[in-house]
Amino acid sequence: QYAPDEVTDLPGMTFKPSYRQWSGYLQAGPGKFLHYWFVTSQRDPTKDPVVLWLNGGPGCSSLDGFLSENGPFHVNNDGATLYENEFSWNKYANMLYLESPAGVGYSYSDDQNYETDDDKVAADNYQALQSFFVKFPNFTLNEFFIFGESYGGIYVPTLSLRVATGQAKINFQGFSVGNGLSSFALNDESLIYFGYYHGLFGEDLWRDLNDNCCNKGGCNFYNSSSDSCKIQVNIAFSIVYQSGLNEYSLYLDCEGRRGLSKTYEKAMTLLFRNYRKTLHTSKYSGPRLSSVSLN
Amino acid sequence: AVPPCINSTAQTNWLNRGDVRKALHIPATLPAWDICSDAVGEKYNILYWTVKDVYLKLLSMGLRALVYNGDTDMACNFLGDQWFVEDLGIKVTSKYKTWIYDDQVAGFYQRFGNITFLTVKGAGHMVPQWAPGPALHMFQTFLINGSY
Repeated sequence: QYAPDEVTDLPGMTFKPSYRQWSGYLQAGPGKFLHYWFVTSQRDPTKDPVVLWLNGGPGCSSLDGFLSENGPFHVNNDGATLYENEFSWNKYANMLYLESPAGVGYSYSDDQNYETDDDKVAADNYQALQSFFVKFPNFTLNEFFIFGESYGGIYVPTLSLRVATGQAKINFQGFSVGNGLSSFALNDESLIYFGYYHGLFGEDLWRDLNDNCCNKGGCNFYNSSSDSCKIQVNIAFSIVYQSGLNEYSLYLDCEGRRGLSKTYEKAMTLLFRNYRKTLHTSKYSGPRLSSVSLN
Repeated sequence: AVPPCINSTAQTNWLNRGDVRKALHIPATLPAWDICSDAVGEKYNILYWTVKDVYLKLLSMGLRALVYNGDTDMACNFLGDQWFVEDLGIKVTSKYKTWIYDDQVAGFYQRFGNITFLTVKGAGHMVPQWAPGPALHMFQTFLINGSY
């Protein structure tokens, strides 16, 4: 079943790969098709593990993981040619990249209804995974791992539980999450300390945060009922997310300079839902300063 | 639909080429590729505000887990995930210690039974992109259940 999906030639590829690859679709339910890209290990595909990689969002494509993170080749800045990634994870594993859920990247649903939730995503991914092992039965005995990043912090464990407790014969060994969202409360709470101890907040704001959000040796920056605490946390979050810093990598420049997307705004609203009423009206929410005048 | 400060122009342009779509067996009827989907993101319903219970079930089955963080990320910062792993209440089985890549300290890690928390020093949200060598070392070590 996998033969028609084999990728034999790719535009912009000037090197001969030492692995095989397939790209096609896995069924995740009636009329629901998830795009996958599978590359075999550069070492020993028959013995090396199979690793599923999921990017986050929710709603972002795992092909970003392939083409700019751990895939065997990446795209040059010309958008036309490819170069080999010497640190590709398929040096040691057969890597499966899945665009999930339907509506992401080249995945689709016949009814074009893309409303979904965590449990539905896990269920769809589990079905797609079973579809994968039907398509590639030679890999059913290989050890299997699930890796993910960011909102994959939710995708990965929820899918893992289905794999671990389901009927499908999968040699599941473990899972891993990179910079994952594991707890909204702890993510919010810890960010205040991260920001302060990286020098992003001054002593005045730190004092105001402590005065308004802390009591009897404990602090609540996540869901305090105090309006004055919410205001201070909102200011702190605005410094992190809206002052011009690269929130994904504090010491790197902010690339792209494209405007905020609806998805990004939605993600921010979800992440910091307790502060959404004030997040967009803070003193930091105006137009970004030019690079010349950034303080 | 692009996350802030991430430049995905090159891969977006490449993936949307007609000859690339054909090579990847993408139906011509599908819309253009983008890194994130507004259609999905806008209507997404979050059900899990924490996955603590899910982790506890998985770990009780003897599965191996690794939670790793590039330590300069602020979207999902390392401290929150460290607290998450610590809050699982699993017995500590190693000290918090350094791990080495290419004769340099590449980060820190601590084991709690079959789950490990690990940082990648100087890397941001996308660890394999910004610390590819250490990331590959970490990946291989986890797969073979070796020593970091």
